[in-house]
Amino acid sequence: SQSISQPLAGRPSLHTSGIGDAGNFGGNSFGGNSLMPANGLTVTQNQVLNLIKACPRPEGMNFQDLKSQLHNLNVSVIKQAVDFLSNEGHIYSTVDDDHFKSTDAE
Amino acid sequence: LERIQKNKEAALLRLASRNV
Repeated sequence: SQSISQPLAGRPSLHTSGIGDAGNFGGNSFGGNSLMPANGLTVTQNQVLNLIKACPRPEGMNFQDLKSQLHNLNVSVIKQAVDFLSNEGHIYSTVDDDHFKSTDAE
Repeated sequence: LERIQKNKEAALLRLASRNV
């Protein structure tokens, strides 16, 4: 019996665009510490995005809350992630520049 | 509130343009 020995050959291409399927987290066990997320974001960016997504408040996630939930992370690192996600359009600021909501929250 | 909606739309546009 042969296991999968040809990772590339003869296989239909599942992803053509790479960036195009951001938001599709299928198969990648999330919330863990996976170093290689499927959607092209870094682990930190994903953590921030997931926290923002998970926030039930209508005004979105407060930066203070992000900080306290990611207390192991540097503030500037969190800020960078927020900046990046905002630039990419994953999140947007709401009532002020310290509150963020996710665009792709379903 | 209007501002929030605008921010959201702008963000969605950004997201859409990244995904093209």
